[in-house]
Amino acid sequence: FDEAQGHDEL
Amino acid sequence: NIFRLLGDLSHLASIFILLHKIQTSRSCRGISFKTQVLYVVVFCTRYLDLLTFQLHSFYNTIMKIFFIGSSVYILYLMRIRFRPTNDPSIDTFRIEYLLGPCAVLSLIFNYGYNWIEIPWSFSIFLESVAILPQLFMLQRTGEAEAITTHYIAALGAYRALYIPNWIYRYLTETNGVDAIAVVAGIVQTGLYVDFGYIYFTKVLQGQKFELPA
Repeated sequence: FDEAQGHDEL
Repeated sequence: NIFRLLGDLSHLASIFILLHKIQTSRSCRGISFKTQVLYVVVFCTRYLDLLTFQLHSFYNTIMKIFFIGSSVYILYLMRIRFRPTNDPSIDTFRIEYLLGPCAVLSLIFNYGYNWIEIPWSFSIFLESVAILPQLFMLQRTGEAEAITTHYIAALGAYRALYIPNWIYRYLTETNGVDAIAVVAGIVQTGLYVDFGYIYFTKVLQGQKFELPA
């Protein structure tokens, strides 16, 4: 999982 | 990603169904206050990133604010506005047994030791079990109003739809898999299986939701 993407899911 | 969108819409629908049930029947009978408290905790700990103003999208931000706001409003309805209709004597699940292990798990499994990632991880674990007080209450009473079962079914549909969403994302994106969310999400969906079976075989056939003796 690429943390740089952040948590974009709700 | 259609699965994710449908999942989010189904989550939204579940909240509107719950609000509709409380407002029209002017009663929160059959709804677990503890589950609703857990959802407030879940949303407040998960959406701490709102405070950083590093926002993903307009949609994402609005939904986060809506989920926090509506869950707090539901607590208000249950605890203040329609308080007499809330019967704590059947809502007896011990939420300490959920909060403790989730706190421990979030300290072990997370994507970074900081004030965003640990609460985020905690919220993922907690959400996966937050429905348990509600299901436990259903088990105790043995039956439920149709509208309450629609609410739980919409929540279950939201979780179930996130699974094809992850498969789709795995196939189309290169960011890798959010293992914590996926594992917790599968566990959470699993908790709805029993309920879902009765819902499909009874409520959708027009029968009353009753658990087999």
